[in-house]
This record gives sequence, structure tokens and C-alpha cells, in this order.
Amino acid sequence: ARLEFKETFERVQRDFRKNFEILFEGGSADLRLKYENDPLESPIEILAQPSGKRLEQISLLSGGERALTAIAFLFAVYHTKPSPFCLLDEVDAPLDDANVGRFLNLIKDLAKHTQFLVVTHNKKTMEVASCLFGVTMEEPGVSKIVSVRLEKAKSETLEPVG
Amino acid sequence: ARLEFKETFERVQRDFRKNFEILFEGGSADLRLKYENDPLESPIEILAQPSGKRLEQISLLSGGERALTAIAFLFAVYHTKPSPFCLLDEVDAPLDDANVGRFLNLIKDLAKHTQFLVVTHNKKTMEVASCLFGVTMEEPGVSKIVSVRLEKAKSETLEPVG
Amino acid sequence: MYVSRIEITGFKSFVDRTVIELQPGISAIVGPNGCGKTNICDAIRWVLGEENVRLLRGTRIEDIIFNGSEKRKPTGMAEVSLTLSDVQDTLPLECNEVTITRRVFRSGDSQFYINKVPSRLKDIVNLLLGTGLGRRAYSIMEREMIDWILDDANGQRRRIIEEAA
Amino acid sequence: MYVSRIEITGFKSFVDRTVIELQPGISAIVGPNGCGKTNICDAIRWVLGEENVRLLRGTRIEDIIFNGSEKRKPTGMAEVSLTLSDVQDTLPLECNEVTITRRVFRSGDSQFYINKVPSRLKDIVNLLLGTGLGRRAYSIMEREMIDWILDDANGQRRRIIEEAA
Ligand SMILES: Nc1ncnc2c1ncn2[C@@H]1O[C@H](COP(=O)(O)OP(=O)(O)OP(=O)(O)O)[C@@H](O)[C@H]1O
Ligand SMILES: Nc1ncnc2c1ncn2[C@@H]1O[C@H](COP(=O)(O)OP(=O)(O)OP(=O)(O)O)[C@@H](O)[C@H]1O
Ligand SMILES: [Mg+2]
Ligand SMILES: [Mg+2]
Repeated sequence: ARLEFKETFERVQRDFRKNFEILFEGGSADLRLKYENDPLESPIEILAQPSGKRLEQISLLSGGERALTAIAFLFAVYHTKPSPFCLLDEVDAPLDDANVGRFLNLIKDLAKHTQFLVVTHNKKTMEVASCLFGVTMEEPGVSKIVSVRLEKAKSETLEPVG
Repeated sequence: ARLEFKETFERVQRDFRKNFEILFEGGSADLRLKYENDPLESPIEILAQPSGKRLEQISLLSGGERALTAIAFLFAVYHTKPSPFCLLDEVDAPLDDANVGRFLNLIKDLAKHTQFLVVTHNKKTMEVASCLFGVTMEEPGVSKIVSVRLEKAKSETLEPVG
Repeated sequence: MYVSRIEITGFKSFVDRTVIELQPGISAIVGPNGCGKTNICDAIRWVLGEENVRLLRGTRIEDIIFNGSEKRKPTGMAEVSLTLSDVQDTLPLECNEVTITRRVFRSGDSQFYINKVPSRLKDIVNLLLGTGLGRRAYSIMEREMIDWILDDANGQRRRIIEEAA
Repeated sequence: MYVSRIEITGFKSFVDRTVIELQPGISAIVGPNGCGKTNICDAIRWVLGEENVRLLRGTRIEDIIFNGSEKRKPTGMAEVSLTLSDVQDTLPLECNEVTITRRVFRSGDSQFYINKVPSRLKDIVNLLLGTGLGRRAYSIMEREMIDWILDDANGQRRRIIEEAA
């Protein structure tokens, strides 16, 4: 169990560093065992340093920087133990346009092996989707879905779903 | 103290109901003392029912509905004990366009007696401001402010501040 | 393997039977505040075996059954089905598709089906265990998860990595 | 009464002296992630008397002093000034303007000034008490406050109303 954890930890660590550098266009980050000599019990520390800034504790990072750091971590776990399916609910909400773009690049890369379902209010994210589902509540309290196929043409073929 | 609290509570309650109906374009909400006969100790319950929906517990509301409900409550307190100054940090982030519009109408009304400083990523909110401050970090790790006067013309006169 | 179909009936605001047909790649769910997007996420979480009603934003199991609107009466049952396609390489099944169905009644009675065969929750959990799709596989991320991961108040980063090991 | 001027030096990412001149009405602060917008909110909170460093996202008081960047060395002090104008009807002062200044050094030594006269934290708190501008007046709202108000884990709705009473 000790070897398995150590191996998984190192793979997540490697992917986390790589994801962080993609999302922050530079900078550096790391995952560390708080107690090196107790790998089976030790909590895991996150260090994150956006480029050009000093290394500080995570609490001082901005809302958008925290979101990117958490995404870098979770996606490192997804990559290490590939999940066929990944559901994201408005995680792009705190990101500015430039960061949404980098976040979407990471998703497009992972989407080669993982199916993504993304709830979003963001236009850039919608543009990256090959299929869009619009949820409406024309009748108050009752949800209904309309699907839009984006591959043919933008907002063509509004077909009520189910 | 009992009378003061009761009086304040009723004013907040009245404004909360009114704000909720503005932000939800209908619907109904209320504030209630959990224990009617113990006004000095009783916690305060919130009931919120968007129009056309059944009354449910607050936890089942959506992210945007929760934001509007909290805003309705806090603004009721501001109105009851007017604060000359109100600072909002990205509270419009969970709101869709239509709700941002209603939120901004409420702000414009309160702005007759209260000064607002609003941190935002939202274009509609920026348009309502009479003065815009752009924060940049051209030099990594060092913040700098550029102010833009919106009353003269959109994005004219970029003057570095301080 | 990918999720090819999600069917929701009577679950929260989806009182009418709703079918979502998915392809591999990236799909987006959009719409105004309160229209039901996160309810779809709750439905997916629930059909994959989530037992903690608080993670579905409720306090009792009845909170996930459509409880009525201005014109509609409450329903007596909620049902969600999720279909996985191209499963042959990953799961020990003969067919290339598997549909998981979960149903709950106001009494609290819960029913599970795998390809329409009545099953138990643990059968579904076992089926999903190898796929990374289990409810604890953290392949569902919402805004609250950002603070949850970074504040790490209960050693959750460790648990996430242990789960992946 | 309104806030006419905020001056920030050495506070978090505002290493250079920064002056913001405000008018009544609605002003917006915009910019990319991590550029310093919430740091301005922290500065305002702090100069109004906030003593809980955790509400400024730090763990020790040094966290609010500029701690250096690629090219700049850390500073030894942070200072924030806030000027209120048109105060005559609200505050018991002879002038129509009052400037509150707060300074902190790495040693933890804190200094306060009202119109450049050395004062104590409680003088500032008393001055602000009648205005609704005190640090506990809840006139600062951020995203986390939404859950804080609605979950009401510690009777905070009650406390907010008591504060207004
Ligand atoms: N059991 C139920 N029966 C009927 N309606 C329900 C039930 N549970 C929740 N709802 C309704 O679902 C709505 C919330 O939907 P949801 O959280 O999916 O919104 P959303 O699309 O994610 O919106 P946002 O963009 O604001 O996050 C609430 O208005 C609530 O009234
Ligand atoms: N003491 C300090 N010295 C130098 N820089 C600091 C200090 N404390 C915080 N910072 C920096 O300030 C940045 C955060 O700024 P802030 O929270 O104001 O961003 P923001 O503009 O609100 O962004 P967002 O839109 O993502 O919320 C962090 O990158 C952090 O490195
Ligand atoms: Mg939602
Ligand atoms: Mg911020």
C-alpha cells in the first residue's frame, strides 16, 4: 500500500506541476508530504507560486488563482486515474477571459480520453463544446431541455430533448 | 432593547420582502423569528419562494437564487441602518444577465443615499458605474491603478492613478 | 467508455421525463439561474450511488422528488437512468452498453437496476468501482470544491489521492 | 458623507503609493485575476479597524505587508489612509473632512492617526460607530458572505440585525 500510494502521489505531483504551469503560463507549484517520514498518514501540502510573485500561502491567492490551482490538482488526479467522465459545474465562473482560455486548452487536451460535461454561463466555454444543452423553465418550476448541435452551425437545429 | 430589536427587525423584514420581489420579479420571501415568544434570543429564519415555485428550504435554491436572496437580506439591513458606503466584491458573479440587470436596478436606487464601490468582471455592472478603476499588474507582483472617467465618454482619458 | 444517455423523471425540477443524449468530447449545459442545470449534476451524482442527501443540497430524501409547482402536483417517485457505452474493454460484461437506474419513493424505498435487472446499491458501486466513475471518484467538480481542496480541513487531498491509488 | 480618497502604500501587492479618488455614486474596480482588486477591499477593511487577520486572508499580520516580488524587496511597513468627506452632519467634528490612517510594521507594531493626530484603535472605532462604516457594519460583501448569511451556522443573521438596531 505504501508503494502504491507513493507511486500514485508522484504521478499526481508530476501532472499537478505541469497543469499549473499551463494554467498560469509559467509560475511553479508543488505537492508535498507534510511529514516525509510518514507517507501513509501525512497530510499533503500544496505550494503555489504564480510567475513573478513570491511564494506565499494559498490563502493569499486571489479567487481566480485559487480556482486554477484547485483545477490543476483535480485534473492531475483525473489524469493519473483516468475517469471516463468528468462533470464540471461553473468552475470557470471566477476566471477572467485569458484564464478561461488556458483552462479550456487543458480541457481540450484531456478530452481526448475523457468525456466532459460542463455547466457554464461563459461564452468562450460554450464555443469549445461540440454539443450544447439549453435548460429552460418556461413553465415555472418545471425544467425542460433543448439541445443545440454546434458542429453543423452555431445555434441551428433547436430540438427539444426528450 | 426588546423594543429596539423588534422595531429594527420589522423594518428589515419589510425591506427584505420588497427587495426580494424586485430581484425575483415577483415571488415572495419572509424573515421570521424561529421562536416567536423569545425575540431576544431566537435565531432568524429565512423563507424564500421564487415565483411559480413551491416554498422549499434555502439549500435547494440554485447558486444564483441564493446570491439574490442574500443580497436582498443584506441590502434590507443597509437600508434600515443606512451605511454611507457599501463595498461589493464580485457578488454579481453567480448571476445571469437578466438577474444582473435587476441587481443593478436595486443598486442604482440605493445609490441615491449610499456610495457603492463594486469589484466586478461583469460588463453590465461596469456600464452602470460613473467611474471605473482598472487594476493591473504589468510588473509581476506589483499592483497599479488606472482610472477611467465614464461620464465623459466610454474608455476615454486613461489616467494613471497616484 | 462514455456516458451516452441520461434519463431523468420526477427528480427535483425535472418532473417530465427528460432524455439527454451525449457524445464523447465536450458538451455544455447552459441556461438562466434556477432553471435546473445543477439539478442535472445532482441527478448524475445520485444515480452513481451518492447516499449523502446533503451533497444533493437536501436534508431528507424527499427533497430530490419533484415537490410540485404552481400548476403541477408533487410526484410520488424520482427516477434517473445513466447509460454507459463502449464498456467492453473496461467492464466485465458481455454487452457493449450498460444502463444503471435508480428510483426512490416518498416512503424512502429505493430501487436499483442494472440493464433493467433489479440490483442492490452495492452491485452498482462494484460495477463502477473499476471505472473511476464511482460517486467518490471526484470526477464531479463544483465551485465549492475549490475551497474544499485548498483548505484541506480534513485531509481530503490525501483521501483523493488514496482513492486514485 | 462619502469616501473621497483611499491611499495604499506597502499593503499586500500595492508596494507603490496608490491613490484612489472617489465620488458619490457607483464606482467599479476591474482587472484580471490576481491583479489586486480584493486586496483593495482588504485594505479598506483593515483601515476601518479589522483585527482578525483571517478575514484579510492571512495568518499573521506580516501577510498584509508587501513581501517582495521578482524585482522588488519586501517593505518594512504597510499603510492605508481613508478620507471621509461631507462629514459635518454625521460626525461630531468641526472640519468637513476626516482622514483615518493605519500603519503596521513587521514587528507587529501598529499606529493609528485621525487627521494626522496619533490615536488609538478605539478612537477610530468610536469615530466610525455612528456612521455604519465600522468593520462589523457588514457594509462589505464578498462571495463567501452569501453562504455565511444563508447557512446562518452561528446566528449571524440575528447579529447583523442586532448591530443595526
Ligand atoms: N424537489 C424539488 N421539486 C421541485 N423543484 C425543485 C426541487 N428541488 C429543487 N428544485 C428547484 O430547482 C431549482 C434549482 O435548480 P438548479 O440548482 O439546478 O439551478 P441552476 O440551473 O444550477 O442555476 P444557477 O445558474 O443559479 O446555479 C430551485 O429553484 C428549486 O426550487
Ligand atoms: N503581502 C503580500 N505581498 C505581495 N503580494 C501579495 C501579498 N498578499 C497578497 N499578494 C498577492 O496579491 C494577489 C491577490 O490579489 P487579489 O486577491 O486582490 O486579486 P483579485 O484582483 O481580487 O483577483 P480575482 O479576480 O482572481 O479575485 C496574489 O497573487 C498574491 O500573491
Ligand atoms: Mg447551479
Ligand atoms: Mg478577488
